[in-house]
Amino acid sequence: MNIFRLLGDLSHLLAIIILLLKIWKSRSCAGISGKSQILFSVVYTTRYLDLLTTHVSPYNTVMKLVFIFTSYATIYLMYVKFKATYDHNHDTFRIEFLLIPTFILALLINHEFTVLEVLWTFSIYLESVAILPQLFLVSKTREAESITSHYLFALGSYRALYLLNWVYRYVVESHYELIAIISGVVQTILYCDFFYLYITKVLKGKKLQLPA
Amino acid sequence: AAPVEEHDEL
Repeated sequence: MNIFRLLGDLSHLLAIIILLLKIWKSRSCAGISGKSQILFSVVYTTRYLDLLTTHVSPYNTVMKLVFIFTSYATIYLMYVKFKATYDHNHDTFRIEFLLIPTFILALLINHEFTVLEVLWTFSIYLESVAILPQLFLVSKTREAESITSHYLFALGSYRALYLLNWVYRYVVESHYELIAIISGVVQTILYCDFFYLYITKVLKGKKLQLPA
Repeated sequence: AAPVEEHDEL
């Protein structure tokens, strides 16, 4: 564990807390893509199946359980409790266009052809693109609430911090994991446009609005 | 296949 990894995990946790609080306090999930949230649930469920087979540390176990549990809680809030506020007219991204190619890729490019390893690889590939329905929703509505922007910024920062963690681990521990690194780079690149808007608009007190 | 290291990250 190094500082970048810790900050990355905390940023990830912060993103989830911001999202749950936003939904809970405003009693609304407007502006949030349920499709992305479903994909994140698939990501955590398939990646953390190793909870059943391997034990890394109490920290890892707790975080994994928190990520799985909160992703299902988010889906419950969006599709059951605050269903009436869900923006389904704008949340039209076809998730099978992400699920199927990433699954095929995981079958083809993985470290080991076992069920757990292919599912782990699938979760890494899927996570790298899971935010696309959310970004698609923002681009359709042309704007995002500030709180949604903070959520997206924290969520994007998490993988960017992991990139620094991987550089650190490569230099210090000679450890590297190509599948995660390449996917992490892709994931972070997808956020770049949003990061730019966040820094130039939201941090200056303006609403995140896309040019017409 | 080469043995896979345990995934120690989240």
